[in-house]
Amino acid sequence: RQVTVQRKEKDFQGMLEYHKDDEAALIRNLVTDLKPQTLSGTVPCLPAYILYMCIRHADYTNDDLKVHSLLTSTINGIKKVLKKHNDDFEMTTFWLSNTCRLLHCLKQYSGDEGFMTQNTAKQNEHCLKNFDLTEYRQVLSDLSIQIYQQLIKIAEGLLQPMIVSAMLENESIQGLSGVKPTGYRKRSSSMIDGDNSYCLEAIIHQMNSFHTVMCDQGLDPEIILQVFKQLFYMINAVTLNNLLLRKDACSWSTGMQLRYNISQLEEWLRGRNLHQSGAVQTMEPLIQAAQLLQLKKKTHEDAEAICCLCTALSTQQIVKILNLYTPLNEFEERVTVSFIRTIQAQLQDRNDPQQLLLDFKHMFPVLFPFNPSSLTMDSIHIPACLNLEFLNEV
Amino acid sequence: GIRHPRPRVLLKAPTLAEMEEMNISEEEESP
Repeated sequence: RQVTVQRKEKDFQGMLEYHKDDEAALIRNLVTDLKPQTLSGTVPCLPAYILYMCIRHADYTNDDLKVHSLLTSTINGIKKVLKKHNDDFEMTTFWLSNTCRLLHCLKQYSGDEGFMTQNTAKQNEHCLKNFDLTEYRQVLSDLSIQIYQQLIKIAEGLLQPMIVSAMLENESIQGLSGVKPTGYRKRSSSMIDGDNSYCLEAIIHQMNSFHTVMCDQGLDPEIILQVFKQLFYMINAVTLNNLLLRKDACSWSTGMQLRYNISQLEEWLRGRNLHQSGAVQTMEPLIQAAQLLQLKKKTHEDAEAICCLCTALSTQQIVKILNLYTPLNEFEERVTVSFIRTIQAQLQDRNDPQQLLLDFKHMFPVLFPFNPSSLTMDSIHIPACLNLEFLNEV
Repeated sequence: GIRHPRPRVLLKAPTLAEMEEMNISEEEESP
């Protein structure tokens, strides 16, 4: 009987080898020409893992020039693709996600024990052997900040035209339109055409879309939370600034509608498990402005209640809203000068900022907490659609 | 005894801005 000896295929050690001349094709196919949709259904952040496996092989062969060259070309490639798609939320998310993942890989497999606490024994075998890439990690971290800023800019650009009409002008509570102050007119925030108004659902729909894209692209959950905190701050600032400049918006009914809208946004955050992001806290000035519009504004006790409540609004902002406050009808009185003076006297010891309006372009500093992956490099295989057949699995 | 791994060699990296400058000058050179 003939015995056939089957040779066991050599184990894949999670490294990818390529010829130096193929570096340009690697960057083109994996970075500059890659469409995120090509990789739908594959492991999130696949380009980052492939790049790490290439770096690892160059490290394994002790080829510092190859490591330098690949990392520099990768970083320049990412910058090029971001410049070209500077208004594309999905593309920007895709590269934020991949840049962060590459940064996490360079930490997780650095050999630094502080980053190895969650590694399996197999993952520890996949650490870099020859080179310390700490300085490149700093470059990738700086690049991640740039990409994050681009992402926020794109998202704000999409949201901003909706904010004033959705938050202040749209009437979703039935029966409120009958109690609008006289002279109330719908205005458009940025469009010349007055018909371009949005309802709150438009904002929520846009937020859903942002959230789905970020989750699909495998963006770190901590970064997603920071994106929403930043966007909610902007909604708060743009809405409050408009309120502070528009007499027709300072009424009891707008306060009512505003509080309702904010509660819908809070509910959306809870529904998407984003309530621990600090997003609601950034809305506090607007929440208090809505309450201020609804509170009674007559007696000494009313003044005290307002002063106790409005801690996130400056004296200047409180006084401005009271001055602009427009009674609903002939039965409601205007806020008296003496009432406003009482408020000013009670708040005189506060050390408030001087400016009336909020800086709606303010950015919170972003943090990218280390997020190791449970994937092992030898479990990752390269789909044919990437056209990287020149990479050899080692 | 305990085997100590060989220390890794620090690869110096240019900053992001320096990398961009190098990239621009390379693009200018090659039409």
